[in-house]
Amino acid sequence: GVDFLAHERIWFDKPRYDEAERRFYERKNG
Amino acid sequence: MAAGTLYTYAENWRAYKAQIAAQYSGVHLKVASTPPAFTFGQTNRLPNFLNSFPLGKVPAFQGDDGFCLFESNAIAHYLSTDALRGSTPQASAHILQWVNFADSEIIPPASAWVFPTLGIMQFNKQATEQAKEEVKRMLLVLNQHLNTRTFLVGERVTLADITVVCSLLWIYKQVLEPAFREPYPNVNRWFGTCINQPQFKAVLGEVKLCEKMAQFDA
Amino acid sequence: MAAGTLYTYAENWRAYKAQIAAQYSGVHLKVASTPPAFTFGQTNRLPNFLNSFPLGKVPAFQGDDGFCLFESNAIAHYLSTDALRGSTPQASAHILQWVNFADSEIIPPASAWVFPTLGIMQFNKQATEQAKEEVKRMLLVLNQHLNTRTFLVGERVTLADITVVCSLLWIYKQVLEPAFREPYPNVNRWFGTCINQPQFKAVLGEVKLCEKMAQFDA
Repeated sequence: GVDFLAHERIWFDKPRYDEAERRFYERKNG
Repeated sequence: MAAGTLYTYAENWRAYKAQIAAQYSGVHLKVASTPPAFTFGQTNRLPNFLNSFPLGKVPAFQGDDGFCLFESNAIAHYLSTDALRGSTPQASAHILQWVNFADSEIIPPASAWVFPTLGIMQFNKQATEQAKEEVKRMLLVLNQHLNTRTFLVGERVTLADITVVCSLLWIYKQVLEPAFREPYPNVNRWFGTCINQPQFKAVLGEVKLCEKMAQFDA
Repeated sequence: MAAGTLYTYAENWRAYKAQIAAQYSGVHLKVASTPPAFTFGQTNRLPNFLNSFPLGKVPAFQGDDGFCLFESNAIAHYLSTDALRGSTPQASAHILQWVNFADSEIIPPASAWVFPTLGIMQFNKQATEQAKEEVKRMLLVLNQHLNTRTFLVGERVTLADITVVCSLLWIYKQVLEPAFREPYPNVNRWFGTCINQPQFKAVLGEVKLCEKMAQFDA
């Protein structure tokens, strides 16, 4: 099961993208 | 379901899902996206907001009856009609399938490709090239599915169409230039059909499709 | 809904969601996870599999009536009872909220933390530390929510509990050592309640909680 887990598509970077998006829109909204 | 208020920043594709659903259901939805009703980065950090919406994220929905809900798919589902949610167990399941497809197969590569072009994130050539390949793969799957279908599930617009359209907005507007999207005529046809529905138009306005692929915006 | 076959590799936490839901609904679910019924990496690349499940991902469900479904949340929903899905529109909405919370707030940091300890991903100290902070933040939200609740939504197990439990499995088994999980007693109580339900036990067996935080396995 562990070996197959390596094939899972996980968006590991999601928190980083969420954070970037948050900052962008906070700046945009003044 | 009761009327209520949707807290969000302006032009939030996640909020569009709920707003379009409300157009179909006729629910009276106040959108609080500008001061003084809502200032993103301030209002959503206040204690009373966090009491109702502990993640501090938007969109967030509060019914006039006090009912609180976060996560955009949940809000869109709540504001929908039974027809949008699926009128049979199999239709409902297929709708959920495409909603999850949007989150897992569209949003990650779309974000990776588009964010640098909007100046949201630094450009990374490898990440962008990988994202483009994943977008192509995803569009191929959609194109094949839509070969003999007008909508994703059944014969009418459902939450599946609303969710997948909203998830594709960024790439159709920013990077899917005509040559890049040409191999996916069924997706283009379906996308055009959806965004020209009155309920979509009422929320999205006129959607200007990408004419030239946007590049990194430093 | 009809009985059917769930294609998956063994010990797939995503498949567990559907399997536990089937325990509650009594749907006869054949699990095809080993040869000759299913070989991951081979069977799911064959043309006839891809015809039914174009992404080639598992878990994938095929009903005995031919109905095909992918995306684990959709499958779990399809195999559920009305009680698991939520008996009121507000309950259904809250269940969807927590299901989406699991996908967006639990899985990314939990996987980023656990995968290197399983030796299936390179270790990156900064990424691991950041993942730990995200997990703490997420557990705090859950802990506050469960302060006065036995289950996530309503008074009985729902798809919300099934999904969130399955999403937390790896971190509870690998890295949430007693000291780390001590600040979240409500989550620990709720997790223990769920995994000891007969329907969870039938699928998960005895869940051994982490005694010492696993480290990077080179």
